[in-house]
Amino acid sequence: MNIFRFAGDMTHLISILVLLLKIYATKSCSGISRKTQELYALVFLARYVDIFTEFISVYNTIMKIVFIASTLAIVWCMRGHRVVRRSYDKELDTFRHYFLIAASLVLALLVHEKFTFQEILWAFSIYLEAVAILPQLVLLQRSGNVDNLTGQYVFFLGAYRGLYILNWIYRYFTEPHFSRWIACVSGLVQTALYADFFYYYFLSWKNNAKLKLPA
Amino acid sequence: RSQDASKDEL
Repeated sequence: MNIFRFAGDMTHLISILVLLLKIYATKSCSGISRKTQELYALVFLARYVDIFTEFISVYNTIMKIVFIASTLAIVWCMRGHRVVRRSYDKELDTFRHYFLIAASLVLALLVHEKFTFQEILWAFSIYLEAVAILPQLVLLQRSGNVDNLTGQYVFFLGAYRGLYILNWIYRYFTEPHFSRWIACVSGLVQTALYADFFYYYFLSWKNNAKLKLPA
Repeated sequence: RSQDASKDEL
């Protein structure tokens, strides 16, 4: 464990806490893409299938449980909660995310570290996570001005993978035979997708203005 | 057990 990875995990945790706060405090999920939440639930379920077989550390197991449970809770809340689901922007959240699932699955079958069930599921979760934010970014562009908590949620979610890239660079230079090129290339793509969001987020912070993504 | 080392991240 290094500071970059720990900071990345904490940033990821903060993004989930901010999202939970937004939904709990405002009893609304307006501006949040349910499709992105469903894709993230799939990412965690596919990536953490080894939670019961491979024990890495207490921290690792607890964080996996927190990520799976919180994301499933958010999806349930957006689908089933009487009050919250009424504020879901159903007509704006129209990204065809099934294509993202299919493309990630095909790519995982073609490009993986080993042709085993677990490795292919892991590669699938890595590729899917890289594109999982797309429905959310499209929804932000369509829904005009973005409320602060939603903006902060997306910001922390994008920042965490950027910190992971620093972690991979650090491990590359400090650990012999460290190679994680699938996660690294995918992480670069994932972080690059946030580039324009980060730009407008920075502008809104600098000008102390409301965050607004151009349509 | 390089398998564990390669999947020690979240």
